[in-house]
Amino acid sequence: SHLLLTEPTPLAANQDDSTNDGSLRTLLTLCDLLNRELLVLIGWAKQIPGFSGLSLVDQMSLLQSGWMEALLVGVAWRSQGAPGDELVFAGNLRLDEAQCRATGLADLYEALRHLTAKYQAMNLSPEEVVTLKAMALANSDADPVDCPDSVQRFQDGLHEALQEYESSRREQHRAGRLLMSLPLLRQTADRAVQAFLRLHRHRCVPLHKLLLEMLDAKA
Amino acid sequence: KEKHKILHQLLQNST
Repeated sequence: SHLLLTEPTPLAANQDDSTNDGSLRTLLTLCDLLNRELLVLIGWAKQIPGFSGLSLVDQMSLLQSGWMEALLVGVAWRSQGAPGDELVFAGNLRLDEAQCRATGLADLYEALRHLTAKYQAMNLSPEEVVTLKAMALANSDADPVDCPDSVQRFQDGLHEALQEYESSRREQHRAGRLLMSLPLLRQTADRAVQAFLRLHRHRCVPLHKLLLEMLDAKA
Repeated sequence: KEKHKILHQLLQNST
């Protein structure tokens, strides 16, 4: 219930108007949205029980490692049942396959639709979505870890909450199924990071400082 | 740490 309460209100995209190039405009709009979502995500992380008790080094490691996974849980959740198999980055930023291809994000589109279909088939509840998002951050296999015991306790707390929630619904296999979906999320996030790094390096798409810093941490 | 100064600053801010 704490995670449900601290779940941030979805952001709206601010349409970029610095260029006449339509696909570049879409990209710049998306990158601006991502940068603002990152800011919100960092504030959200601090509110997850146990996160602020971690050392600053470990907080940084977990975020640098798990930020894209946590953001993509939101995109995949919003994209469920979207008409035309669109990716719903924001209520006012929905990209279909053709738009993603035109902006150089065909690979990201395919990976994210796959993740969205997986979540849709699992019929996730809002409780499961917020827990999955927090677990993606906690389970990021960040290295080096400053205080492994504290990170472990942070992970255990989330795992316990998930198990308690699922046992209250008398769903004995759900917790395991959710955990088994984490590798696909990791894989999807890796492809997303590569896609944005490619855009930046090969097409010189300018990125905001925070987004660039977080992408660099993964490069 | 210098490389990740924005994240560092954001985490140090109280809210």
